[in-house]
Amino acid sequence: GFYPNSSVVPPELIRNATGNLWNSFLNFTGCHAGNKYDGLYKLKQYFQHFGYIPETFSGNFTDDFDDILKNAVEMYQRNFRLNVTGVLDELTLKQVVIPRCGNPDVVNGTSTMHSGRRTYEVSFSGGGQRFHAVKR
Amino acid sequence: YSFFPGEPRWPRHRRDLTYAFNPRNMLTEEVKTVFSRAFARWAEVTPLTFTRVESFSNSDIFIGFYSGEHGDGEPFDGPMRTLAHAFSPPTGHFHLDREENWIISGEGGDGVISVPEAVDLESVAVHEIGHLLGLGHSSVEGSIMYPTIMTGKRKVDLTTDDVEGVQYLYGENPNFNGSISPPSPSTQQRDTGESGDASRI
Repeated sequence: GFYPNSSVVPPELIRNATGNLWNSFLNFTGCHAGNKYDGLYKLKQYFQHFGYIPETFSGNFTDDFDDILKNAVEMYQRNFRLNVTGVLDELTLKQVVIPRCGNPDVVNGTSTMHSGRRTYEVSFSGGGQRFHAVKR
Repeated sequence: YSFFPGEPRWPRHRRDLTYAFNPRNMLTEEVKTVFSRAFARWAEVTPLTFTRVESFSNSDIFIGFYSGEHGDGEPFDGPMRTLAHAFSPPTGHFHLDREENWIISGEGGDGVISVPEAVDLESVAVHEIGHLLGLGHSSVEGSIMYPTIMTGKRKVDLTTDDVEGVQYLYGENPNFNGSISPPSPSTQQRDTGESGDASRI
């Protein structure tokens, strides 16, 4: 529904933000590679949805905290400027559960978010003088 | 800032864009006005124009609210979590999750909204329009194109990061004389990122 800012959303319609499925991911706080955790496959589905795990890994994910998940966690932490540890620490999971845009952060395996200060090498070849410019 | 692969953008001969709402949503004028405000923010800094039309089948941009699976293979997931998604140019599809509690906040810039479990509609609209124009997600936390939005927050002002990205694709608005105000301390703290301090327009 749509509600003016000053109004109060009818309590029966407030869908409690703490009740959404992603909040169950907070239970994985402290989990790290090499172990197995019940339900971890759902977090792998989350990371795949936003491009951190390639679609080529479609099919049933396991609950193992494997390298596929570790790599996804590290890329996510890089994108969101968190400590890149590969561990599901509290700050990482608190970021994961925030509502977000459905568009992926990583497309075709290339993380565009962390382009940050991406440099472009542009060279104008041809008849005239050869220019070589770097755009930051 | 970042782009979709191949840096797609609206072609030169299609810079005066039209947008329409799915008639099945039967949206009120109040809701539609939120989107025209969001479009105006991008129009201010680019040569693009956005005009609302009634014909959903002939417009450049198609806006609709949908629940669950809605035909594009990217089902929505109910309250919170995924809020909306939009497609790269020149596709023009802009889908929002109709199961969210959307707050239609008033005019004005960034701020907070009264209901923490709800989502500010204009904030999401400004972000998704960035995708419709060809922007990907940004890692600058204060920018509009940052992927997440805290509930209870209103974030509608374009930052330097957003403007640099969209002007890389389309150039500047020849009539834009906006100044980039130095960020307030809280904004500066929030916006500081790799590409330097983003400022709000």
